[in-house]
Amino acid sequence: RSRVTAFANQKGGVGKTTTAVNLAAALAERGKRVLLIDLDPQANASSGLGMERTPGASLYGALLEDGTPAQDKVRHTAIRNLDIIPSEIDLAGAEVDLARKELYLHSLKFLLEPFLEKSRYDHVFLDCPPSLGILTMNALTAAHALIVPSQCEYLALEGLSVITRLVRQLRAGNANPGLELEGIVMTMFDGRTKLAMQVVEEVRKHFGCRVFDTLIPRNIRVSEAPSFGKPVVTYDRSSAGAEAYRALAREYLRRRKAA
Amino acid sequence: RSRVTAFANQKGGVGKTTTAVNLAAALAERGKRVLLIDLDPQANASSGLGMERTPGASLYGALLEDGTPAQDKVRHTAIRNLDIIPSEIDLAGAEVDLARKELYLHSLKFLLEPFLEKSRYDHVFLDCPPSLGILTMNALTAAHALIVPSQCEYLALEGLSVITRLVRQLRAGNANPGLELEGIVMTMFDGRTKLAMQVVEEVRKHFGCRVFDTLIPRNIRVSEAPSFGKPVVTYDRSSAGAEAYRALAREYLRRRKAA
Ligand SMILES: Nc1ncnc2c1ncn2[C@@H]1O[C@H](COP(=O)(O)OP(=O)(O)OP(=O)(O)O)[C@@H](O)[C@H]1O
Ligand SMILES: Nc1ncnc2c1ncn2[C@@H]1O[C@H](COP(=O)(O)OP(=O)(O)OP(=O)(O)O)[C@@H](O)[C@H]1O
Ligand SMILES: [Mg+2]
Ligand SMILES: [Mg+2]
Repeated sequence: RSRVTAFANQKGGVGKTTTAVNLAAALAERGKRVLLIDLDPQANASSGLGMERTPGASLYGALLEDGTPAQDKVRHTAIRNLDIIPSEIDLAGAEVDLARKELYLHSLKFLLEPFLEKSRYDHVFLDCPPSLGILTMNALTAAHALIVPSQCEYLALEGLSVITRLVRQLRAGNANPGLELEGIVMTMFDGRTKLAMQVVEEVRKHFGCRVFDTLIPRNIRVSEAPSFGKPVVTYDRSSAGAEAYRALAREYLRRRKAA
Repeated sequence: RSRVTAFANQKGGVGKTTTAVNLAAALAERGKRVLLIDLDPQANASSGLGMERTPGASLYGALLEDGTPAQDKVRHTAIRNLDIIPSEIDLAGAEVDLARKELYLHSLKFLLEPFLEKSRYDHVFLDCPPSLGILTMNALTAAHALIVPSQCEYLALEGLSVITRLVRQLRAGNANPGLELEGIVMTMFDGRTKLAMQVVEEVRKHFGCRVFDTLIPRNIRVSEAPSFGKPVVTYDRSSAGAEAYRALAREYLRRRKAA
């Protein structure tokens, strides 16, 4: 019933959080019920949706099997149909603590299974930190699909083959045989530069139709929005950034229907 | 003799690698002998200096005490006075492997001590991955100083207090009592946006003279350079990016002399 999608890319600053938050908000606007789980200790998705940092608000204890069900950590945001499980800095400690457990890559999957059986969410989004460490690996093991945001930059291009190879390994190795690459979203596209066009062409050459047609332009309103605790789709509805994320939501739903 | 400086910030994509590579190259141009150690499994500093990915080239084995001295991993780059110890994807495995050892935060410090005693480098730079995981913590434990590159963006501002608090904890907790915050470098500054000016003012208000005066402008030549395996200071010597990194090198040396 609920489709779980991870937003992951070990390259930093490519727009993982911005894409997870704004795609979630744009789907919520269209009446989809969405839960965003912030798995990044930086808690950017939480502050980007106006959540105050509250100690104990994250899944930290639940992941280490303190008995808390995931449901207890769910909070409403200011946006109808969009809920969140926030992050906190303690989540950084989860990586070392989880590494010492058996089956440490399945902690999130086992925690979410009872929750998803009763859940009324259409979509559960997982925002990941910029690494392929234990939190991201837990997200990729628990997810049905993966969206890889990527900047239109050369260094971001180099990292794409790493995460897509990992998806193949997770499927082949039986950790998550059903994991699908939903698609690659090109972000912070600046049409005035040759480099951006070259990178987009290169990515489309390698990954073909697994690259979303919608390009997210570099748009200052997108980077202003988090300081107001809002996604750009509500902070400045008519901005190029908001328009692009709404177009991405439409394309995402079209692709889902055709799947 | 050799001053060890870590380039760290858990926020992704803020210019850690770009600053480490270009400050190293600008200092090498002025006759300083510099070694850059790439501790990020993404290996962006390695490819940014033209190194091919070679399995076994990183400090992975040495960190896990296979007996290899750090010296054996040093390679020359195309730039006089600038050497590198490259990274490789296996380094990602080091985090989980190290977590299971005793004193896992001191592995790099113990590995570098015999190397630094005989070393003829003026500066050893450590490029860190975007996290506060075990590789970054090893760098902060082994370093004499820390440079924190930060974008002129709201989300990057939020993370600054996390890394500066960590420095205070490492000093107080005796893991590295001598660790100094060398400074914060503001990168990808776009003077046409109000947000960039506001973020720079905010950072200067909080951190005062620990913020380098030199602002690194957003400059397309900077992001083109890595695709040619060169730092911008050699790829396009007269670009705004190259000028800014040379100015940063001059300011860095002035501050060191005054220290
Ligand atoms: N389309 C855009 N236009 C302008 N700025 C953007 C855009 N998308 C993201 N940004 C800004 O770029 C920076 C990086 O984006 P974001 O934090 O979403 O990336 P991330 O991949 O989640 O980073 P991290 O690796 O640290 O988790 C942020 O400051 C964000 O506000
Ligand atoms: N001054 C600049 N002007 C334009 N682009 C820049 C500038 N500095 C860095 N970039 C580009 O921005 C992106 C992020 O920079 P970089 O990779 O150095 O950051 P990082 O902090 O090392 O990232 P990570 O967190 O993934 O290690 C890269 O594509 C780089 O080429
Ligand atoms: Mg993020
Ligand atoms: Mg880097």
